[in-house]
Amino acid sequence: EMRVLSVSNQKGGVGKTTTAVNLGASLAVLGKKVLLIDLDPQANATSGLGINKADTGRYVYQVMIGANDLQSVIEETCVKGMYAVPGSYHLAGVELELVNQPLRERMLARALSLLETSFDFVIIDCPPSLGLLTINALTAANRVIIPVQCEYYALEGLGRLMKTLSVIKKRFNPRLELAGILLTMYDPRTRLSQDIAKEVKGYFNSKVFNTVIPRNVRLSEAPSYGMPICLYDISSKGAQGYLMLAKEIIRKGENG
Amino acid sequence: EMRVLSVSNQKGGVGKTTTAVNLGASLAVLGKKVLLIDLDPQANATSGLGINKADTGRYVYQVMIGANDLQSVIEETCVKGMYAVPGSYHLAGVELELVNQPLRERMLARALSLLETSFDFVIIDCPPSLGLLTINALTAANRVIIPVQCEYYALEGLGRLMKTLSVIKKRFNPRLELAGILLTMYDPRTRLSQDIAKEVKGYFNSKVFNTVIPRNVRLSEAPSYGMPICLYDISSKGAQGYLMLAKEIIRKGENG
Ligand SMILES: Nc1ncnc2c1ncn2[C@@H]1O[C@H](COP(=O)(O)OP(=O)(O)OP(=O)(O)O)[C@@H](O)[C@H]1O
Ligand SMILES: Nc1ncnc2c1ncn2[C@@H]1O[C@H](COP(=O)(O)OP(=O)(O)OP(=O)(O)O)[C@@H](O)[C@H]1O
Ligand SMILES: [Mg+2]
Ligand SMILES: [Mg+2]
Repeated sequence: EMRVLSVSNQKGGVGKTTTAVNLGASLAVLGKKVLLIDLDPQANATSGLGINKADTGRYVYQVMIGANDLQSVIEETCVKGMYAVPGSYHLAGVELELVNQPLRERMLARALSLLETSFDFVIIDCPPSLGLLTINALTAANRVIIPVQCEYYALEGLGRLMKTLSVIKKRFNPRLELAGILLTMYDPRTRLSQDIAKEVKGYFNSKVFNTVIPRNVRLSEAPSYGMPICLYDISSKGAQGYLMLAKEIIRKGENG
Repeated sequence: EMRVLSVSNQKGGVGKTTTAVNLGASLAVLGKKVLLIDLDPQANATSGLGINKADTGRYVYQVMIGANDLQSVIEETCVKGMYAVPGSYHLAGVELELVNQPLRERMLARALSLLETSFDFVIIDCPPSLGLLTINALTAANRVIIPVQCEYYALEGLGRLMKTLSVIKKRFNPRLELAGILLTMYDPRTRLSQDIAKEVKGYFNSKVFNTVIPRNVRLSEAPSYGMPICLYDISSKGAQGYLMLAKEIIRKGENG
């Protein structure tokens, strides 16, 4: 079965895009066939993979409004085995444009079910909100990854997010399961990081990935070169972190 | 004239809430009368000021749907001279609830025009999107502060944000001016911070505040104690940064 992973959290700046791009690239480096869908109007994942938005003219927006099928908007990326569907600012209009569309929450799920090519993993990068774009991602996915920055404000929204997941599971997508909570930007030198990590592990136990992504400036440099970390600096702590996460996710998949 | 400052940027995690809370508190410490409005469904500014959401039962949401006037939802805060209107998760429903309300973009501007108490400054914290909540803030404001984290992805959205500001100015609010771009989480040790700061200053020139807010862990610790930085650790670089910013903004106001 194709693993469709939604990377979601309404808190801004927690590492959703960094996780979607670098987990995707790491899975491809480990031999998996990966499709990344950029469902954020900021389209950071698109530029983080070096895809020039002006060139393509084909975006996920056209799929969301039912104008194109998914197959026709898939691009190759700089990583062998990884493909992408570019995002664009047009996505910001989807919430109001689909107000009268009865399938509004299922536009992406429907498009994915009609996809001809098969992938091992599909990864969906979400915007920082719980609006229609994120609901589409959660309805199309069978797993959710929740990046949580090791900071206080990032903890606050987790309860609300969990409630939203169970509403989506009940109303739109009974297959939806939590793949895990991913601690990001962990800085072992600060007491705050240690406290937050302890609190999240204490509350969510085995739902937290063993892999913790450290704060690593190389991760924030890589997007300015349009490359995932494994191409920009494979020896960095950031690259090692996301490779470890990819292996942990592959292992969990094999054991059901 | 009451200075109404909207703190906006659709990029997540750039320091909008940290700026709204700490600039507000610094202006109050310098003797100004300040009102902070939390227009983000995450309500981080509300908890960052130690306001317990469950206690109040009165939120800005009721003002946005026209059920209450602003006066009735104003609370005192832990800082003398600073007041706040709490946010709540109900705000997430406003975009669809006001679809058929002709005044949908002006609900906050209308409420502010009816306010009986006068303040020197009103500061509005925005969510990470360019939806109806942020449009309301930009329509109600006469100045905009744009926090920009010294990171690559934060640069990408600036062009789109500037376009949105000029559309709002033309269609809804001719008084709207850019107060300034505020560089945040600046880390002098990384080349990335230096490069991004140089690029922003090179492109936006005098529109960039002289004050640059450094990356300072004390700023991210303070919210877990429900306090702004000037109460949590006045000697920290973060507190000094926001006091400097407050003085720069007061000075600019006096000179028109
Ligand atoms: N582990 C890390 N170490 C250092 N910097 C990081 C790390 N992860 C992400 N970053 C940087 O932090 C910023 C926020 O990350 P990112 O943009 O991936 O978050 P996001 O959740 O996708 O944000 P948004 O809510 O705007 O979509 C980016 O500038 C990114 O380069
Ligand atoms: N100068 C700084 N130094 C260190 N940490 C900071 C600084 N400014 C903000 N932070 C921390 O970075 C995180 C993001 O900041 P904040 O939540 O204020 O951003 P935001 O733009 O309001 O996010 P959102 O888009 O979710 O509303 C928070 O955990 C905050 O405590
Ligand atoms: Mg993102
Ligand atoms: Mg915020």
